Amino acid sequence: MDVLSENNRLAERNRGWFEGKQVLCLNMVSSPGSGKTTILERTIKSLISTHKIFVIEGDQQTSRDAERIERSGAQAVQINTGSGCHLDAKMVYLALKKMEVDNNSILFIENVGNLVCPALFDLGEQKRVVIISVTEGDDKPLKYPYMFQSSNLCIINKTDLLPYVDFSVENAVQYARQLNPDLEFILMSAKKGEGMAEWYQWLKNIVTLSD
Amino acid sequence: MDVLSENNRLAERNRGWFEGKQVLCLNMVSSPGSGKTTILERTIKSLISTHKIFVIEGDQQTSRDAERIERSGAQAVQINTGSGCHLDAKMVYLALKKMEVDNNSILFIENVGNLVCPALFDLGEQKRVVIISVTEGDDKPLKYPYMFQSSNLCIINKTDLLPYVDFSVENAVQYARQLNPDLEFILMSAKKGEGMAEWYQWLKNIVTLSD
Ligand SMILES: Nc1nc2c(ncn2[C@@H]2O[C@H](COP(=O)(O)OP(=O)(O)OP(=O)(O)O)[C@@H](O)[C@H]2O)c(=O)[nH]1
Ligand SMILES: Nc1nc2c(ncn2[C@@H]2O[C@H](COP(=O)(O)OP(=O)(O)OP(=O)(O)O)[C@@H](O)[C@H]2O)c(=O)[nH]1
Ligand SMILES: [Mg+2]
Ligand SMILES: [Mg+2]
Ligand SMILES: [Zn+2]
Ligand SMILES: [Zn+2]
Repeated sequence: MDVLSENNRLAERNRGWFEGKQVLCLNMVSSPGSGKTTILERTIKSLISTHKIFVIEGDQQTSRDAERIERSGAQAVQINTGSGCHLDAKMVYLALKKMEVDNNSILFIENVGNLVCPALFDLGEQKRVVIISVTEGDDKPLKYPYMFQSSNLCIINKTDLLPYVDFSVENAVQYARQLNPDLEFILMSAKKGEGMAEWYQWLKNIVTLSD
Repeated sequence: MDVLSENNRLAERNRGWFEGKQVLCLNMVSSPGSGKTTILERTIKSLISTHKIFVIEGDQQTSRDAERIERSGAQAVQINTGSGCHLDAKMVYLALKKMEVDNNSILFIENVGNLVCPALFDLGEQKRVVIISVTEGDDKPLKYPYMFQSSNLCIINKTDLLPYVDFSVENAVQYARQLNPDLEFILMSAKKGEGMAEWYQWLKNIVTLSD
């Protein structure tokens, strides 16, 4: 049995379920430590008064990220993949059964920190958001092309560190656009709060489109 | 056929070949952009006058890292894994055939930037070096335990950025030691040159041990 085509089949089932319930599902992907959880913590605190938010957390080990999410005010289910390198559609399907996801809500899936394998596994998401940090080097889109080809939005995070690192925003954007001309970009410092307004607007635009 | 046990068999073949030729082989692993290539560039420039150095470079796409290595003065072979997430022993075996690796030399293997999958694939190396950046968060050893359990040395890089990030060196070291009490540590800024002397000494100690 082809692992990828079986995953794609289950992903479509998830996709249909989300559409039936008007749930906006986003798959957040990045290298380890680019800022996924920090971005989600801020997003939850800002939006929880006006939007229902649920989170599925994926990590090899620990519940640290799910605990951070819960402290921010949203319900989270932690998946531990053990030696596994990516979330797949079946894991998401099983995690959804552990939560009562409301209609008209937002579901964030924070994938295992890995710029490689998650690119190949559709989870049924409506949008995929790739986060890169300015500390990782501007050549990452060229070296890990499948992740950038399969994403809808690229958040360039930790812009507060730009004075101390060799990173050309222009190069990173150009490299990523060569692979994926439709990719949108947001410059962000989750630490300082820069770019958060653009991110919330981008989210609200998609929520509105789905209605 | 069990992929892992087949890999382990080929890894042992590589290991025997390295021992027969007195080649010190090191497997350099990290997240994308933690500083592997920068560390190798500096190492080659410092040691090439007294040591023969060869490099195998692994990336999903591009030859950028192999080109950087060659500009630093060492011979490099680039492996592109396409959608693959890790180097394996067979890829290394085939790459070795493309180079004439001298006896009594050092062979660095820079693995695909990925804290997950390379942990499971023995390449036949004598030592595995995991590099983390202070920008990634100090909880990485807990969240990606298999990589830290299977490494011999942990380089904590980009220490020049410590003033601007939330990273406790003490916590990172403690977490990693919980998993692997024998793990050694070097604090480094490949950008500023800090920690390079300790790294060269660590290398020279193992070269001496192998003779
Ligand atoms: N300077 C700076 N640090 C940041 C920023 N965003 C996140 N960080 C720090 O980066 C580290 C990692 O952040 P996380 O949010 O845990 O990253 P992550 O992508 O969720 O990490 P994993 O889930 O382990 O892959 C933490 O020490 C954060 O404080 C930022 O905008 N600027
Ligand atoms: N501030 C600072 N930046 C560094 C340091 N070491 C490397 N960098 C920067 O980090 C970025 C990535 O460095 P690389 O050496 O390409 O990292 P890598 O691990 O080889 O990356 P991949 O092979 O793509 O996984 C580059 O912009 C480097 O200049 C350091 O000690 N301090
Ligand atoms: Mg996280
Ligand atoms: Mg590199
Ligand atoms: Zn994988
Ligand atoms: Zn893998």
